[in-house]
Amino acid sequence: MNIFRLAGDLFHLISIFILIHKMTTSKSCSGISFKSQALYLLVYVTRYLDLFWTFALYNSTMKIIFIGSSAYVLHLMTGPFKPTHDPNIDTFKVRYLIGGAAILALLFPYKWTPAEVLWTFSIWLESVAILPQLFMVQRTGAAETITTHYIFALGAYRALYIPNWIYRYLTSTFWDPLSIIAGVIQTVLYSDFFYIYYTKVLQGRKFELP
Amino acid sequence: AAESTKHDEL
Repeated sequence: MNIFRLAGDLFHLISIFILIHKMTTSKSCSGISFKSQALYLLVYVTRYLDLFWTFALYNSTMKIIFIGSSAYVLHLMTGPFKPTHDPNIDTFKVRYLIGGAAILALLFPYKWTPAEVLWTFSIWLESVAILPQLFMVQRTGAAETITTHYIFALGAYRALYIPNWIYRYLTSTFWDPLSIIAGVIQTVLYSDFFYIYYTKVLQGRKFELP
Repeated sequence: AAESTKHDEL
């Protein structure tokens, strides 16, 4: 554990808190992509299968929180707040993301075991799971401030893992190329969003695309 | 040593 990883995980927790807080206080999930949320649940379930055979207090607790909160968000979106979700603006074709992640996972896992292939699938899928959400923001041309805070916190989480990987490589020669490549791609996908977030939202203006 | 399949991150 190092400060970058801890900060990254805290940003991940904060992003989930912001999302659930936004939905429960406004009693609405407008502006949130159901497809991205469904992909995240798929990411957590396929990556954290090792809950069944590995226990570490910090990691296991976080894994349960991520799976549980993700399932809760999907419950809110399909149950109580379903009328506020507009599928007509949530139209990204996720089959290509799932298919691409599945192909990469089958071709280049660390080991050809079901758990390793699913872990690799989850790493690639996470790197692109935000795309339906970003696509939705782009289609509507604007986003609520709270939604932009959510996307920022979620992006900051994986961005902070990058200095964590550098630190771990330098201090213990830890080297996880799949996580690192996918994590860099994930951060790059957020970079346009980060730029607009910094230049607009943090200066008190509305998030609107130029 | 490579620890690439330890998966000790989230």
